[in-house]
Amino acid sequence: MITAIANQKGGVAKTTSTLALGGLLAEEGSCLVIDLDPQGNLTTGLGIELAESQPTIYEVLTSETTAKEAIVPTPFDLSLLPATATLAQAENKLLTQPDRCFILKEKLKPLRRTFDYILIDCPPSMGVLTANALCAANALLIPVQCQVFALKGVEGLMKTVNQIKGELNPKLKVLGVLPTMAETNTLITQEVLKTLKHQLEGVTVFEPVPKSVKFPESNLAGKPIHRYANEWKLIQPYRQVIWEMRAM
Amino acid sequence: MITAIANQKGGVAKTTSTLALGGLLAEEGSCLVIDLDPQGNLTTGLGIELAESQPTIYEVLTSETTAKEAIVPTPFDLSLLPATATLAQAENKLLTQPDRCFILKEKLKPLRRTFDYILIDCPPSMGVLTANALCAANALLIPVQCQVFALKGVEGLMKTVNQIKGELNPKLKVLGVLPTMAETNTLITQEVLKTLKHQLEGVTVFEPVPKSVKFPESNLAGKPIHRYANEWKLIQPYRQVIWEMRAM
Ligand SMILES: Nc1ncnc2c1ncn2[C@@H]1O[C@H](COP(=O)(O)OP(=O)(O)OP(=O)(O)O)[C@@H](O)[C@H]1O
Ligand SMILES: Nc1ncnc2c1ncn2[C@@H]1O[C@H](COP(=O)(O)OP(=O)(O)OP(=O)(O)O)[C@@H](O)[C@H]1O
Ligand SMILES: [Mg+2]
Ligand SMILES: [Mg+2]
Repeated sequence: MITAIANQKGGVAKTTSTLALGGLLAEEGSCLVIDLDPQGNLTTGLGIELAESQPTIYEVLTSETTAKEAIVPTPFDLSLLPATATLAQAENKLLTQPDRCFILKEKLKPLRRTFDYILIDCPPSMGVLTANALCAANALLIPVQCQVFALKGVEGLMKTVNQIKGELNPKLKVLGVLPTMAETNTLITQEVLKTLKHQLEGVTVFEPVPKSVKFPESNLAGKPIHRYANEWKLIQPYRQVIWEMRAM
Repeated sequence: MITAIANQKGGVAKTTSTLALGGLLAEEGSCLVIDLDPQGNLTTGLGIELAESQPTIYEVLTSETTAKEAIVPTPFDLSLLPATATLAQAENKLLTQPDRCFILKEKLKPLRRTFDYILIDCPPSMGVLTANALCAANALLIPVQCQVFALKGVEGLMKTVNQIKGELNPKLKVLGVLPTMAETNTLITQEVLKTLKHQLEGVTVFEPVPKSVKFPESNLAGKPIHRYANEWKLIQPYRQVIWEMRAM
């Protein structure tokens, strides 16, 4: 099962959610997380410092190496396909290819039996990298920060997703929308949660992940949240997503 | 004077900072803000609903209209060059042009005498849209959220900026780095501020903008922060940036 974690809005907890889900899934099966963002935050968020010669997702997409050779272990039983800033060059390189949206899908084919779960952390844009993730995946999780700008983007994102489903990847299913950094005692969060439920008929809106300084602290520590601060209320929304993944 | 507000990290307050600065500058001179992000958050953040037929920055970049014709007034004496999701198509369209990084610079030439200040809100990526902003601008402001992932990206961003300065736009000056959403009583914020000052020799690090729910509330209200909540401690860091702009 391949799940893309995507939203073109920046800073909505795509990477943080990939870390949290990957950390939990690694304890119940084999899990690979893929960093598809030139910022490489998933790679840093797992505390991984890459050797100069280490192949990354860029070399996989440009066929210089196989996915298997680019995978690195992490201290959390979680496998990582890392990224560096070089990945930014992939957009231009891939644009000229005829089947440019299916390159990642092809490269992951040999790994399908190796891992129970594969998660893809997407960059904050709707470019060719995210399109590759949406074409390789059979499930999509959309983190949405409980704020106005993030909310505005969801409708547009759903249109793009339905287009991709219609034209490129009919198997893609929307797992749901995960509200993040929720401060349920503020008006803003309440407004956003209400609007999300209205706007998205037929789409699962998960229980919101509360805002907590433990999340940025876990990034600094280079650990998935449940390995840094195993508090029920922070982890539970992520467990709910995993139940939904299993039910698919 | 044209100032780009850029950082490829998502959610660091690029749009919020453009709104805050634009709102203040509009009270002392003529100011144009340009939405260069397909999410159109600057356009929504000013409470602007566009008519179907309204030309946007996309039509300007693709030479279907002039910048002057695409400018809309706002209730805050601030002029806006708006964006919609169509702008996402500009990346692919512009990539094939020979002078692809200088298109925006050319389109803004006729406006240089019309406005005292022009601010450009950039998308969270280092693609051709941000490159256009960095080639059109003579000053660059880098908002950085006081968190680990945002910090990690600054070094890489500075390298890219120096490359652009060296090869494409020698006039580009870094105004400084603006720490945002600072919670000065937390360890994370203190660590980030300390590291920024060390890492960036010779670059101005402005006083941090405190984290405050008034910012997202002002987005919901469609107003620049000083029109929504004129609190000294929220506005002062932005006034400091304006002093630096004037001193250039
Ligand atoms: N529930 C939460 N509570 C508080 N802070 C959070 C929470 N989730 C994420 N964060 C913090 O918010 C910031 C943005 O999160 P993150 O970088 O994961 O978002 P992103 O969508 O991956 O960003 P980008 O668009 O740049 O890829 C990070 O510094 C992270 O630590
Ligand atoms: N000082 C602050 N305190 C609290 N919240 C803030 C502050 N500044 C910005 N925000 C909020 O943080 C969120 C992210 O800010 P904003 O959208 O301006 O970032 P951005 O860098 O433009 O994002 P993107 O990368 O998607 O363009 C917004 O919901 C905004 O209201
Ligand atoms: Mg991320
Ligand atoms: Mg923005």
